[in-house]
Amino acid sequence: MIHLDMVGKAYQMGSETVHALRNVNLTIESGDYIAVIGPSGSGKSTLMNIVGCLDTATHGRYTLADHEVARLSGDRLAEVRNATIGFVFQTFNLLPRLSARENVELPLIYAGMSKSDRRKRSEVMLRRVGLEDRMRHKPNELSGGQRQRVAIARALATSPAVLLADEPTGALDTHTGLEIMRLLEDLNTEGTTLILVTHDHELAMRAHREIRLRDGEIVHEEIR
Amino acid sequence: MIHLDMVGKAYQMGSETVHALRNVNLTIESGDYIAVIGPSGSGKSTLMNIVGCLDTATHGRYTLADHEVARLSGDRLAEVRNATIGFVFQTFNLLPRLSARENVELPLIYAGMSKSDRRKRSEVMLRRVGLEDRMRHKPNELSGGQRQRVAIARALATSPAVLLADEPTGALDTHTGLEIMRLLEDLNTEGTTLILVTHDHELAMRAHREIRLRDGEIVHEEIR
Ligand SMILES: Nc1ncnc2c1ncn2[C@@H]1O[C@H](COP(=O)(O)OP(=O)(O)OP(=O)(O)O)[C@@H](O)[C@H]1O
Ligand SMILES: Nc1ncnc2c1ncn2[C@@H]1O[C@H](COP(=O)(O)OP(=O)(O)OP(=O)(O)O)[C@@H](O)[C@H]1O
Ligand SMILES: [Mg+2]
Ligand SMILES: [Mg+2]
Repeated sequence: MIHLDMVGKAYQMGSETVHALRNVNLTIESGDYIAVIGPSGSGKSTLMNIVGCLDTATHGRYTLADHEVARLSGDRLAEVRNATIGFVFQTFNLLPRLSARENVELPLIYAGMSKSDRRKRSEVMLRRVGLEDRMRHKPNELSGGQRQRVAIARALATSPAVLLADEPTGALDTHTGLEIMRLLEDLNTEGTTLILVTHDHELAMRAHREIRLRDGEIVHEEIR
Repeated sequence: MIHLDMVGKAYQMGSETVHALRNVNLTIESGDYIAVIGPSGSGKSTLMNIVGCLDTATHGRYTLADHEVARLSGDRLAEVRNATIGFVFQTFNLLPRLSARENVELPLIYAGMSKSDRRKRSEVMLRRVGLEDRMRHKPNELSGGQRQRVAIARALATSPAVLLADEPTGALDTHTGLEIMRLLEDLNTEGTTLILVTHDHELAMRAHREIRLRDGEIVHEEIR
């Protein structure tokens, strides 16, 4: 399903090179549940952005569902990504002028869903993350954790085959965070491939597989 | 030092009223170390923004260092705030076109510090949060946790009397988070009033006093 072969990401900063990722070899099968952990700056978000087709590797090869991603045109890449991947960003990335519900409907518009179906679907997703009475609020009228939950609802709206979640409970209290984890794990049980970045070792322990990054490299892998 | 008397914050949303805070009575003495906890959406950031003079209450009275805050002019309020308070925002709020070091220097420019003193001071602060080799990076060239640490360095740069930190370790791995906590606690030992919002119950237990919010109200207070 997902195959990274000697993948690296380097940034040139004047005379210095920052190696955000180096020599990553990783295979993820359909339906896997994987936690990615590691210190601040170790390359977790960089890895997620490459897997999610939001960024390109500078070294190595990335294959997604038999597509060699570097060979796809911009349009074709966007098509594959929108059809396959749901992404919860570390910084949420909501559109500030749209309400919570309109933000969740956005990927459904791209998926060609009818207006009334979109409306129903976005309401269902927002209810699932506990925001049924915040649907009309814009992002600046929501708390940090509420914005994070809108981002989660949006990522789940298209029932993606692969869900990438970059610290999906980072802004949530323990109780709300556990509700979200149960929601994500239910989806995994139903077949969604779940890859999540977390700083919380207790949450990482729930995954079936744990990958640890340090300085851009995989230094440890555990299968349960 | 800080005195909230029946403070409330209400938002009018069409025909509905959202009570983000209600009937908050709170006194904080100089040098206190307080943790504010509570579920997502319970009013923690709203409380911090009012205490930090970044937002105004719709009910009640807020007194800071003997100033009745609602009575201060916009300019005088900014003066008092810049002289007294350091703020780590839940969403960091860095200026995207400035480097990490320039972001940290900003409050020092307002404080009238000379260029060479600002340069030295910002480098010291960034070193203290472990970012000595990221000083020239702009926010979009930094990881989530690195941005958070720049926001912390910036808040500490003026050695404020009161430090308000809205989830200062939310984007950090456990190890880096504990280093930051020790840095903040050292400052508290030296006299800085420390008020921090956290979702982490273990971190909250380190404070000398814990305030729990639910639905905009203080429902529990513990002194250790
Ligand atoms: N501008 C606004 N208009 C309407 N409602 C608002 C506005 N700003 C905040 N709220 C509401 O006020 C409540 C408190 O928000 P606040 O940001 O203080 O919560 P919080 O405790 O910091 O939550 P979190 O832990 O998720 O960061 C939330 O329910 C939020 O939806
Ligand atoms: N555009 C860029 N230019 C230069 N360096 C960058 C750029 N983007 C990221 N980096 C660097 O790459 C490294 C990895 O960043 P990344 O965001 O993947 O870390 P992370 O593991 O997600 O960290 P965190 O836990 O703090 O979110 C960091 O040291 C960061 O400074
Ligand atoms: Mg990250
Ligand atoms: Mg908040």
